[in-house]
Amino acid sequence: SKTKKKKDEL
Amino acid sequence: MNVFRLIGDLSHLLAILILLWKIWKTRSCSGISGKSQFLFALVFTTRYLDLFTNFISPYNTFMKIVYIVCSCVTVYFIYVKFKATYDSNHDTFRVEFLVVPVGGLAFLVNHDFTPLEILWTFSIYLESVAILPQLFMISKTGEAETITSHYLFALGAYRALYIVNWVYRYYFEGFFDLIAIVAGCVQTILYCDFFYLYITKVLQGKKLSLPA
Repeated sequence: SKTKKKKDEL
Repeated sequence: MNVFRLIGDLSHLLAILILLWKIWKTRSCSGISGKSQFLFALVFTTRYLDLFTNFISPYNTFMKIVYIVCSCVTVYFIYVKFKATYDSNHDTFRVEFLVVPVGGLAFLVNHDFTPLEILWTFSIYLESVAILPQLFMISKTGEAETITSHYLFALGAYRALYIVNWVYRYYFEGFFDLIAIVAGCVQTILYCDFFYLYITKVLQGKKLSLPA
């Protein structure tokens, strides 16, 4: 699944 | 950050500025769907609620503020300042048919059942269909001003470049976000027939006209 990552995309 | 996402962001910024410039210079929003612009303003305001709580970089914060301000100014231009030139007779897409299903889907399919995450998911889903009122309006009028077609091309190119960015990040960072990817693919697919017309007509110096 999606690796928990801060939302760094616009 | 990678070059695909950077060019994508700049293409998005260019699209937003082209639209503002067109409305300001011609003092007219003819051929522009106010409903799509309202949806874009909704997309940015629901997506960037973490603007002050989740600092990523000066670039990220700056772009978020520019997107929110520009989208609100555009809506203001269309519905207030240049209201007289707003073509409401052709801007008739029922946006509730977009907002309600997208809102429901955001509740059902998300990464985390928290207000911020659901609003972000709503924003991602909404953005993928936000251009529909604009494309619908062009199909009704049967044509689009050349500057409007440049706006749409830059806007469509931004998310297409984001797809390349997601492929890049998957292979080089092992990072992927399925919600953003699926919505981004839907969004880009919606532009396909426009891309075809833009490349075959506008780039040949002709006016963009859709088979009505």
